Amino acid sequence: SKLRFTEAFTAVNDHFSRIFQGLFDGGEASLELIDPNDPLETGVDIICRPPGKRARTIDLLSGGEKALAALALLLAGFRYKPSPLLFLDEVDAPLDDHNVVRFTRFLKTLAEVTQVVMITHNSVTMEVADILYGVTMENPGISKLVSARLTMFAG
Amino acid sequence: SKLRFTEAFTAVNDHFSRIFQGLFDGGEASLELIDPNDPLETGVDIICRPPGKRARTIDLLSGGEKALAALALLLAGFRYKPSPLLFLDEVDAPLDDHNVVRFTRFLKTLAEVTQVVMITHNSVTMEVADILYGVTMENPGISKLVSARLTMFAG
Amino acid sequence: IRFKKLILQGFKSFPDTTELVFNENICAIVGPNGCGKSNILDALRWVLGEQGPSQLRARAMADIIFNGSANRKPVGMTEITLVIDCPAGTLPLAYEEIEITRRLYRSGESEYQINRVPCRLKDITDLFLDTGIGRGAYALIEQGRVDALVTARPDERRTFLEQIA
Amino acid sequence: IRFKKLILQGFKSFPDTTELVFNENICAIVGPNGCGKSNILDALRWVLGEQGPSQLRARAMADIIFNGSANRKPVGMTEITLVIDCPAGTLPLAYEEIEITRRLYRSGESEYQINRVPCRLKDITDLFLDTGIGRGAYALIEQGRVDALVTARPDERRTFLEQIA
Ligand SMILES: Nc1ncnc2c1ncn2[C@@H]1O[C@H](COP(=O)(O)OP(=O)(O)OP(=O)(O)O)[C@@H](O)[C@H]1O
Ligand SMILES: Nc1ncnc2c1ncn2[C@@H]1O[C@H](COP(=O)(O)OP(=O)(O)OP(=O)(O)O)[C@@H](O)[C@H]1O
Ligand SMILES: [Mg+2]
Ligand SMILES: [Mg+2]
Repeated sequence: SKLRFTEAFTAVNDHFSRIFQGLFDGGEASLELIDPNDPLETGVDIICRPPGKRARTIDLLSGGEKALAALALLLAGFRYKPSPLLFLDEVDAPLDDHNVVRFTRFLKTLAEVTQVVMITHNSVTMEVADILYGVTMENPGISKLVSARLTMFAG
Repeated sequence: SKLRFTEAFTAVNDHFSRIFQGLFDGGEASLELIDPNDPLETGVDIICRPPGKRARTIDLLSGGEKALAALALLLAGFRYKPSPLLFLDEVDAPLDDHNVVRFTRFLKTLAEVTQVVMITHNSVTMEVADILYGVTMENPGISKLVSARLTMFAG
Repeated sequence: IRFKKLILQGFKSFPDTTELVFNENICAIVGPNGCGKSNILDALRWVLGEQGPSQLRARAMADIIFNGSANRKPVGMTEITLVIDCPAGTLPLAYEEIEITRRLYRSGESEYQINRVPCRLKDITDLFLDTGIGRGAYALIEQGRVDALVTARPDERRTFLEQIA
Repeated sequence: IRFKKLILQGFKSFPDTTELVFNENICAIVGPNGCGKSNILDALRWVLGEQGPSQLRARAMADIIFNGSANRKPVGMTEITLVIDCPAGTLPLAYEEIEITRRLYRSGESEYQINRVPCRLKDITDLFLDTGIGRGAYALIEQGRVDALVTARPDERRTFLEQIA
């Protein structure tokens, strides 16, 4: 069990560093055991260095930087234990346009081997979808799937 | 002190109901003491009924509905204890376009008696500003205020 | 393995039969606040075997059954069907396409089916044990999960890793 | 009372003197993630007398002093000045315009000034006691406050009301 945790920790850490660099277009990040001598109980720290900035723990990043780093960690967890389908509910909400573009670039590489379903309000995110489902509630309290618009005219 | 809490509770509840209706374009909401017989210790519940839907506690609303309701409560707190300046940091992040429009409408009425400063990524929100400050970090790690763009050509 | 279709009936804000086709590589679900998007993720989680109401943003399991609106009375049951392509050997079943059906009545009675043949909940969750879709995997990232990880304490982050391990 | 100007120097990601003019009714601050927008709110909170580093998203007070970047060395102090219009009687001071200045050195030494005359921190916080800008008022809504209220338990929501009362 100590072995299983250490194995997961090492693998996720590895994925996390790489995904962070992809989403931030540089910089570096890693997970660290707060007390390496107590791997069975100790908590986990997240150290991030966005490009051009100094390394710091995740809580000292800006709001959008924190969200992008946490997303990198969740996606690292997915890479470690992949599934045929990845379902993301509004993970792009705190990101500015440049970060959303980098995020969608990462999604497209994921989509080569995984089905991706995303709930989003962001028009940049919508642009990378092959198919768009609209949900409405014209009749109060009753949801209706109104369209499956294929973006076949997109560049 | 029991009197002060009850006074604040009643006043904020009153503002909250009205601001909720403004932001949701209808419906109703109120604060409730979980145990009315224990006003000095009991917790506070938030009951909301978005237009066309059944009344429910705030935790059973959708992500965006929860955020809009919580924002209504914070603004009710502001209305109870007003200040010459209101500073909002990215409160519009989880809102869809229609809700952002209603939120900006409310801000404009607030701005008749209050100076409003908002940090935002949302272009609809930016449109109601009289002045826009851009912050950039072209030199890594160093913030620069680059422009104060007056929206004097807006409709 | 390829997820093909999710069919909702009587589930939360979807009283009428609604079919979501997952054929494409990237599918986006859009719409205003409160229109029912996250309910679709709850339906997927539930048909895959989720047993905790709080994981479905509900207080009691019966809360996931459509409970009425201004113009519609509540219904007595909900049914979700998930259709999956599973070429030879990808799942521990002999079929190349399977339909998983889960039903819940207001009485609390549950029914489970694989290809319309009654089975137990365990038969459904066992299907996915090695696929990364089961509990402890990060394939279904709900609204607020990113923020929860941002505000998590070091011991809570450890729990995240322990669940994956 | 009207807030006129906020001047930052050596504060977090603003090593150089930066002036923000608040003349308009509605002012929007925009820019990419991490560029320094929320730092401006921290500066305003601090010059108004905030004493808790965690309320300024810092671990220790010295963390608010610019601590260097790839191309710039750290600086030894930070200074924030807030210029306020206060027509007769709006604030307990005889001036019609006041400048509040707060300075912090890496040594931990602090300096406070009203209209460039040294004073105590208490003199600054006393100015705002009845104006709704002091602690317990909801005039400065930081990033994440809405979400914190959404996820708050009933007793935590009560605390919100108690702080306002
Ligand atoms: N059992 C039920 N019966 C009827 N309506 C329900 C039921 N359970 C939830 N709802 C309704 O479903 C709606 C919420 O849907 P959902 O959370 O999917 O919204 P959303 O589209 O994700 O919104 P957002 O963009 O704000 O996240 C709410 O109005 C809620 O009241
Ligand atoms: N003492 C300091 N010295 C130098 N840089 C600092 C200091 N304190 C914070 N920073 C930097 O300021 C930046 C964060 O700024 P801020 O939180 O204002 O971003 P933001 O514009 O609000 O971003 P977002 O849109 O993501 O919320 C971070 O990169 C952080 O490292
Ligand atoms: Mg949602
Ligand atoms: Mg910010």
